Amino acid sequence: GIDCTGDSRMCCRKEFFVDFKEIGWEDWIIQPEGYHMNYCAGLCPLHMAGIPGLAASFHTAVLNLIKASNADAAVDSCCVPTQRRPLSLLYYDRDSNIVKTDIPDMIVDACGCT
Amino acid sequence: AVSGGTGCPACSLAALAPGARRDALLALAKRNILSELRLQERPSVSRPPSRGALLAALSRASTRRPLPDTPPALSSRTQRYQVLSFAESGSSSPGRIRLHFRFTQELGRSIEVLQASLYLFWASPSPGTHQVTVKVLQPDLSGPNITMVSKTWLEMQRAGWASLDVGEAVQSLFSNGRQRLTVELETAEDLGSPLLAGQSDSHWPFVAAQARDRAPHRVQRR
Repeated sequence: GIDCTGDSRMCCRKEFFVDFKEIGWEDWIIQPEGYHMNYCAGLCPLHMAGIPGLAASFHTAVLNLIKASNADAAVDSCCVPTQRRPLSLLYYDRDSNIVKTDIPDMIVDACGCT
Repeated sequence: AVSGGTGCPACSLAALAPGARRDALLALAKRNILSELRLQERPSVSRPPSRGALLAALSRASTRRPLPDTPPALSSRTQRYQVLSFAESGSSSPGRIRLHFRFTQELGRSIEVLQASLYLFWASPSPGTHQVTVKVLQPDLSGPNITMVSKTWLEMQRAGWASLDVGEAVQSLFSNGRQRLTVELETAEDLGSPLLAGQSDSHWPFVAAQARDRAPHRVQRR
C-alpha cells in the first residue's frame, strides 16, 4: 500500500493517531497510550479498480482500463482498507477488573481500490 | 455521518474541513472501541486496584499453562479476553472469610470461559501443612439463599501463592446471567487469617480468567 504524502491524490493510507490522554481515556485504558487508527483516502479511477496499491500488475491496470473504456455503465471504485490488524487493549471495565483483549481489524495497514 | 451519501465511505470525510474531519475521526474511533468492547459508554473507574496488586496478578497470570491451540478458522475472527478480577472482602469471622468477585454484564452470556483460576496468597504464621476449605458459592437470583457450586481443599505447606481451578464455576456464573462469584475460605480458627490479614496489596486474592466469544453457528454443506 501507499502512504499519503503532501502531493498525493491517488488512493493512499493516511495516518491518524488517537491519543487516549488527549480524549481523556487514559484513566480506564491502561495500555496502549493511543490508537493508530489510520484511514484510506484518495482517488480511485476506474482503471485502478482491484489494485491494492502500487504493487499490482501493470497488465491488470491495462485490462481494467480497456474494460472501463468499454463499459456501458461506470461502476464506482472506492479507496478502502485492504490490510488491517488487531488492536490490543488492556483496560479497566466497569467493575475495575482488568481486561486484556485483541479487537480484530481495527488498525488500517494498507489501502487499495475496490 | 462519515459514510453518508452515495459515494465511497471516505468521500464525505475528504469533503470535510480538517478540524471537522479530525472530530469525525475521533468520534468514529471512540464509537468503534466502545462498540467492540460492548460498552454503552466509557467505564468510570472508581476503585482501581493498587499498582502492586496489578503487577503481582499480571505476573502470576502470565505464568499459567498455555491454552490448547484454537483452529485457525476460529482464531482469526474470534475475539479473546483475559480478565483479572480482584476480590472484595465480604463478611468474615475467625477462621472463615468470604470474598466476592464481580464480573461485568458485557462479558456475560456471549462468551465462553476457557480457563479460570483463583489465586490466593498464604502467609502462614506457623510451619507445617495447613488445610484450607474453599467453597464456591452463588447467590440465588430469586431470594437470599446461596447455592454451593463446589467445595475443594487446598493444602498449604509454605508461604506463597496457590491457585485453584474455578473455570466451571465462572462459566456457570456467566451462563446464568449472574455477575457475582462468592468464595468462602475456611481455616483452623487458631491460625487467624493468613489469607488476608496483614497482607500487602500485592498479595490480594484475584481470579484470572481466559474467555472468547462464542463461536458462531456453522453451516456444513454435504
